[in-house]
Amino acid sequence: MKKIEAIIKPFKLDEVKDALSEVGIQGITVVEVKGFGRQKGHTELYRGAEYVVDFLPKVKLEIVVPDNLVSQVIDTIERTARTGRIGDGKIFVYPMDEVVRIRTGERGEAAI
Amino acid sequence: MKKIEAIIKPFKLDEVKDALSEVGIQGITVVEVKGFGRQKGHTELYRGAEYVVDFLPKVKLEIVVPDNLVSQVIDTIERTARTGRIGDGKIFVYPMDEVVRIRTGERGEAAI
Amino acid sequence: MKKIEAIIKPFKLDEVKDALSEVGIQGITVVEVKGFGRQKGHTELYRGAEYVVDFLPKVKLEIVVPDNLVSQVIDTIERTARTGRIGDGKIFVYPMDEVVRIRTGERGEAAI
Amino acid sequence: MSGVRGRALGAYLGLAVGDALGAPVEFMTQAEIRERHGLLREMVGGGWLRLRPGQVTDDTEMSLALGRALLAPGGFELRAVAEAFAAWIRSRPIDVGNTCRQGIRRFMMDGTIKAPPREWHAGNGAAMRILPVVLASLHDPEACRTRSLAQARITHNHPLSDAAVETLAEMTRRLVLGESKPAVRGLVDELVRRSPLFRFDPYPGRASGYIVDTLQTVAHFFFGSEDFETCLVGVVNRGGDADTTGALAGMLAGAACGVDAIPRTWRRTLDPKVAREIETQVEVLLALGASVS
Ligand SMILES: Nc1ncnc2c1ncn2[C@@H]1O[C@H](COP(=O)(O)OP(=O)(O)O)[C@@H](O)[C@H]1O
Ligand SMILES: Nc1ncnc2c1ncn2[C@@H]1O[C@H](COP(=O)(O)OP(=O)(O)O)[C@@H](O)[C@H]1O
Ligand SMILES: Nc1ncnc2c1ncn2[C@@H]1O[C@H](COP(=O)(O)OP(=O)(O)O)[C@@H](O)[C@H]1O
Ligand SMILES: [Mg+2]
Ligand SMILES: [Mg+2]
Repeated sequence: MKKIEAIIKPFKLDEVKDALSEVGIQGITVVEVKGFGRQKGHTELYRGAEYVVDFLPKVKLEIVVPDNLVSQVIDTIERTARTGRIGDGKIFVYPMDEVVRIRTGERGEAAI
Repeated sequence: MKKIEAIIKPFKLDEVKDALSEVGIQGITVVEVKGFGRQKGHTELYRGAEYVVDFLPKVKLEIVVPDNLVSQVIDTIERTARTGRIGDGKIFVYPMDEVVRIRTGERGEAAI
Repeated sequence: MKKIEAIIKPFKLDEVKDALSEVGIQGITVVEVKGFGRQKGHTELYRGAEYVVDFLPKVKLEIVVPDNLVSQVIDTIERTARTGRIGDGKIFVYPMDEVVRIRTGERGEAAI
Repeated sequence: MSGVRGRALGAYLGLAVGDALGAPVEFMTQAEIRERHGLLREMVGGGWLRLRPGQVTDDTEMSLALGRALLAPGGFELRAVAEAFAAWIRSRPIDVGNTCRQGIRRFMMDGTIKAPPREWHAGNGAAMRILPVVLASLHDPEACRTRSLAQARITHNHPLSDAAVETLAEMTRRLVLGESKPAVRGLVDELVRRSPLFRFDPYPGRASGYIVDTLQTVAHFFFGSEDFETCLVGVVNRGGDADTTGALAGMLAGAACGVDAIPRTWRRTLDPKVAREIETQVEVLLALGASVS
């Protein structure tokens, strides 16, 4: 099992999620984050005054998958989250030691 | 040392936290997340109209523990976060290379 | 490549970020979290009544770096995030299997 | 201003003008540029970097950093060049290319001044900054070649980047010395013979950060246009890595046509601090180059 984290542009969330469910992935945990990278922040209007925010809102998907699904999940995310513009995001893959389904106590691949 | 992530139902947070402090765990980091899983979303009433939200709010606990505490922490979370209904959540365990306490510079198990 | 997570006091974010850019680090993902640790919560006044909030707001930085940068990044965060008082936070380091830049498909160190 | 000085200044100001003209439409497609600007013919500012009109980016700034290292006592010293790039990164520039950042960070960490060979190093970041080396070794083709490659290797180590750096350096050197456009065409034809990937006739029409796309775009508009302005307007309206294709086209067209060929409005809008430093650097770099022959 591996954990895949994908940091993507917020407007891409539904498209990525739909594409993942087509390859059989339905368990996903999503976190709203702030991204600092090559793509600069943006200007916001607050009470009529303009001020610069140096980060950009991003969304982080966390998906735990069996080893044999890793490359397919990466390809699916890459294909659907890409716009070709700076700030499209990153995919990170991590090793894991154990997974437990809290409801049933199942462990390992049976738990995801 | 290992990192334990537990994705649980929000109303279970206090109960799980209390149970963990009884086994000597007091350092926890908590993140509000959205969960997509077998437990489908729900319909919410917003200004009188019904609409479907396809995610459910969850809470993610991040707990770094010495190796010898891993199974006890897993059991404690399982026992207290379980309701028996779909969507109870998951526990993920990850290997770690290093831990540093910023205040003192302590490293390894002394830092947690 | 390694993933470095740093849980720090929110008012230290800009200082840590600036110090990291001095060593050539620009890509950072930031998450707002709640911290439970030795530093206890605080009392807040809400509509005139005092009540105890048992957590403290913290900020979690996630930074993926090449192996040869890990100790310099840890030192930089330690030096700038430290106040000397309880609750300064923690730095966690994790092994990684892969990194992908979504925009270009670059993998490994070329992606960060 | 005419002669070598006029062409040298034309190349360096042309590079900066191309950068400032193209940067507001970097990463945009041709269609998006047409919709938003019609035919882009002036320095409008804005873009993904929210630039002021006339503001330059990493393309010009890295060239200036390299120039500063060459002007320091001791002449061409690779560690001094890497140090100048590191000082530039610490100044929190408006933009830094990914491969450039990785290479400079590696130097800052372990002091090595040569990047290991990498498949992803075929970007245009090393070629865009060669001009100060060319001007400082105008009369020494071998030094021009080896020094252009050495500074490139601080961040980029890929045969396609090397091939483009060598060709662009020699083209620019000969143009500044007064050779004609058709005369330097032979250098690009030689490059295409050695690496057919660089073939630009018929022009494939891509303008990304990939050095092959960049060189094809620059060669297509440089050889296909009669004057400085037409060349640059053609290049930047292609979009893609428009500041870098603009900078390289501006360098070549400026070297060929001389500084007086650069439209007055573009020279007036260019960041005055940048223009001043360029004018100072050209004088001293040419003096360095002259003393070598
Ligand atoms: N080294 C890194 N570690 C953690 N997160 C990163 C890193 N680099 C980039 N990110 C995240 O990815 C997002 C996109 O990165 P960015 O550098 O803007 O674009 P690109 O990858 O297209 O060059 C950032 O907003 C940030 O959230
Ligand atoms: N493979 C997975 N990777 C990451 N998070 C997951 C995964 N599967 C489930 N989750 C998280 O766990 C939560 C509960 O999962 P769910 O499938 O609804 O219930 P159950 O585990 O009881 O079948 C989800 O809302 C989601 O946040
Ligand atoms: N074992 C742990 N696992 C995960 N997060 C922790 C752990 N210990 C502490 N933290 C995080 O670090 C923050 C600071 O820790 P705390 O114990 O208050 O201070 P100190 O490290 O200075 O003793 C906490 O608010 C919490 O977010
Ligand atoms: Mg640029
Ligand atoms: Mg560019």
